[in-house]
Amino acid sequence: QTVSRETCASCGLGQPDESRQMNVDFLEAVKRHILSRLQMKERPNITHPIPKAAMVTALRKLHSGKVREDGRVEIPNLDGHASYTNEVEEETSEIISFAETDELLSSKTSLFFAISNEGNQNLHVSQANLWLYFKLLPVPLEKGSRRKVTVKVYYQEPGVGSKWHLVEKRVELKRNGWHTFPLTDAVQLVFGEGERRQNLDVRCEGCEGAGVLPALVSPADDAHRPFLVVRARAGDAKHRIRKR
Amino acid sequence: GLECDGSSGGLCCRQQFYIDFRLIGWNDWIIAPSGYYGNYCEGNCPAYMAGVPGSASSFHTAVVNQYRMRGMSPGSVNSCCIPTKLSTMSMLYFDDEYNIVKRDVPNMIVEECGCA
Repeated sequence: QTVSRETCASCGLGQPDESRQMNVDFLEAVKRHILSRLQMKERPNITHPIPKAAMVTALRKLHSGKVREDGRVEIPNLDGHASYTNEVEEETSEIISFAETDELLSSKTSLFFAISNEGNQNLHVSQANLWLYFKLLPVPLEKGSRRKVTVKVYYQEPGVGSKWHLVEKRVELKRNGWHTFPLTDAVQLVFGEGERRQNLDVRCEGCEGAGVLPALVSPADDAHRPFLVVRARAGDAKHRIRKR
Repeated sequence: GLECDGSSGGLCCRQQFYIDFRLIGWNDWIIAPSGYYGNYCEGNCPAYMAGVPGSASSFHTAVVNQYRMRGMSPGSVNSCCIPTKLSTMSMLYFDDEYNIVKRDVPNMIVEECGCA
């Protein structure tokens, strides 16, 4: 809370001007240091925060952070207790991106992710997975039949009107729950082209008959919004230097 | 390494400097941790520091110090007070696309200082 000297009689007493100014300069230098290490030009402008339900769900699914009820995250380090320093040999990133829909696209099965290589030109994607939540509807099923469906995730190469690829997975559902779909190649394509958007189209064959509903983007159900988890590492995949 | 706790007599030491992200208004985009140890090194590296165990910042400096202690000073270059041990900082934050990013940033926190 910076209080101007006019209203705070004692503020000016403790610190002569130059040491206060030095503190302010030092603080600015530390801010610039943090932003430069995160490859950011300036801090992001958070106008509308991510729904906490979506954030807490996603963070809970990842090993990287234990989430407390208030949404604060404890990042476990190597010897277990929650702090935020753990030795790593190379710069690794984990990006969680929440699905968004495009008003222009009428199709309810279309969604997209706004992802970028975080300013790190040579970020190599080691793994990327799409997380989709499936709900079982209370419909009568034939005796002995099981809820097996085929989920087809189409992803488009970067650029308007470019090619679509397919990731297909047969899933048997016994209860409501999350399922993952590998999209490493798709995200590597986006990073490789320096793009910032990944278009997807999610289809489910057999869902209607089996009484299964994939949760897509719905403001009424933020906790089950699809999200993409990207694990990336700085540095070129080909020339990996190992320290012995 | 020495801590700058008033008893290091102006010698090369580590000054702790904690920044609470709430106080600088960054807690809206940085989810964890709640602050950053922006520690730094300050202080002098006089010639007699050469013999102080643990004050050398590297093997190379330790060897040069041995020469200096035997009066064979290789070059009259003074050594300076720099970080000798750095640790990683893991951060969880929102980027400008509202994605949540967890980043392990190596060499982010100064743990020790020494003369080089």
